[in-house]
Amino acid sequence: RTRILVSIGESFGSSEKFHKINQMVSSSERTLKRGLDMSSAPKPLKRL
Amino acid sequence: AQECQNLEVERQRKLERIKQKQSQLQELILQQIAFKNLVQRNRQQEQQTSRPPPSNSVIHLPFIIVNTSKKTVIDCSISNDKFEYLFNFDNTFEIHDDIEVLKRMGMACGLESGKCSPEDLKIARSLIPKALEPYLTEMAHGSINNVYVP
Amino acid sequence: RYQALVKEVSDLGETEQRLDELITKCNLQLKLLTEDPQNKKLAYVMCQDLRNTVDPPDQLLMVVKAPPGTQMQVSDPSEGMQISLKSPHGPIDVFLCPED
Repeated sequence: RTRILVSIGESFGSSEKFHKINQMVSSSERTLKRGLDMSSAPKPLKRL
Repeated sequence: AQECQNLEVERQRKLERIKQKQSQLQELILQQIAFKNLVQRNRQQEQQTSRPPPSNSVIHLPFIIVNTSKKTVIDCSISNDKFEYLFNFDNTFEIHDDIEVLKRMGMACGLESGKCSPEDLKIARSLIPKALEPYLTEMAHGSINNVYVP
Repeated sequence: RYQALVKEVSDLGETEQRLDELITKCNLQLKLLTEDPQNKKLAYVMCQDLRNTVDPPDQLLMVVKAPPGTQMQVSDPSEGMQISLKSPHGPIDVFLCPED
């Protein structure tokens, strides 16, 4: 769906693109961890 | 009023382009300083040891690094002619270029974060042409905001 | 207001032009610097330098040496953690940085 393309050897801009890539990759890890946390949280008991 | 509005739009566009170009100039200055600092360091080290380091212990610029946890499993496919590579990771990774590595090594004298000591600033000044010195002074405390007439 | 804007836009245009000139000069300086044979010989980092830039330092570290113009593509994590490299001319080399 989303791909980031970097042309190696560009004198300007590649650092920012790598930074963007790293943010994209690390945000997926956070989403995955959050999903795992939510699924493992115990459900609250209902009040009678 | 319409012409004023058009000029406002043009003014905004120019301001954005100027900001982007100041950032570009800043990056070029950083790269120059980092590169020269690296070359100087290696020259001094080679003079001290009287020989260059073994060729299999160094990586010449330019390069890119990919780092990931040592527990990561990487599936790598390479074409016969080594023109194409495909890496599949089962964990997150980071990619950085050589300039980022030099900055992290301190070769940019702290200018990349605006935290440059007076000693570092002196070293950085010796590595760039005189015409760029006003920019260096600004970068030492933040980023370039002004454009100086040479 | 119109007159002030005209002047301001004109000044900004000059500023942009000066920046363009400086960027062109800096690009040329950097090119001469990096292409100088003596500088090229001395423009290297040690494996220990690379190790010191990652946290934690015992991570798996790959170094990619690719010809200019090589296309690196990183897919969206939802499609899998994937990096592809395609060189238009010349082989790509990938090295593993030793832990010690």
